[in-house]
Amino acid sequence: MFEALLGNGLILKKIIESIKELVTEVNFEVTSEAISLQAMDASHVALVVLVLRASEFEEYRCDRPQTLGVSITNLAKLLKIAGNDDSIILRAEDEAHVLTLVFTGKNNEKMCEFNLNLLTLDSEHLGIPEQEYSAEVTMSSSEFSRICRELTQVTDTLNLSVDKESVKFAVSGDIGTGSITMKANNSDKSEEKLILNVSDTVSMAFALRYLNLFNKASSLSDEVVLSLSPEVPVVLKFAFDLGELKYFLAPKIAE
Amino acid sequence: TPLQNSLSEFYSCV
Repeated sequence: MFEALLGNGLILKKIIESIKELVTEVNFEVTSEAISLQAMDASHVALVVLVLRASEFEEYRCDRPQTLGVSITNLAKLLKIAGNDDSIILRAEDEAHVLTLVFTGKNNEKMCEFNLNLLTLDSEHLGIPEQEYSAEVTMSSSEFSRICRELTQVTDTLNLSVDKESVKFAVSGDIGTGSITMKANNSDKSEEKLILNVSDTVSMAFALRYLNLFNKASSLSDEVVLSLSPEVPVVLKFAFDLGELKYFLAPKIAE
Repeated sequence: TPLQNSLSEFYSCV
């Protein structure tokens, strides 16, 4: 038996909204420690890694580890029915064929219960080594989201350069070229603050289309941490009370 | 235009 009660159901709604355009069918691994998932997008360019810690749920029980194959598209449809103030219970019997979702209103005035049919999915688990990155950028998630969105109007590729003092977001398109440079600072204003942890200068190119999809998670966390090393995928990490959502994106290489 | 790499070029499947 697996059962998890989340008092703040909105966070689950936001998580699923943040991944549904990247991955449509995923295996959730449930254990006594956590609910987790790892899934690549269809083109194998981006990877989503989610961990929700059991200890952060109001109630949590998992008698034996289980893999739950879920259509994210259909889960998103059901979660749309849950109110923003609702609590959410996730429940599955051992060797389950359905995932039960129970949404309960704040004053217990209304309860919705749905059984989502589970899928049997092949999983493609990537072995991602723990590694030290050359540069780590911690900045406002909404500011990063805004920069990516605005630069998308110029072209589809973001050139990201980080040195010890600043980070530069540069683009080059048919209409011209441009860049936005932000200097490391410890401003009191969260949208201005930028922390750099750089051992080596890096300069890499990434598809803005994917970064824009990742930035849907900016509703989950005020900060985003970008980890960069030459010639390996960039990691965008959004941490929140319940756990963390990480996105990996393979860099673009010059032809 | 730069080419987009694939994640499997960086990480092995387990």
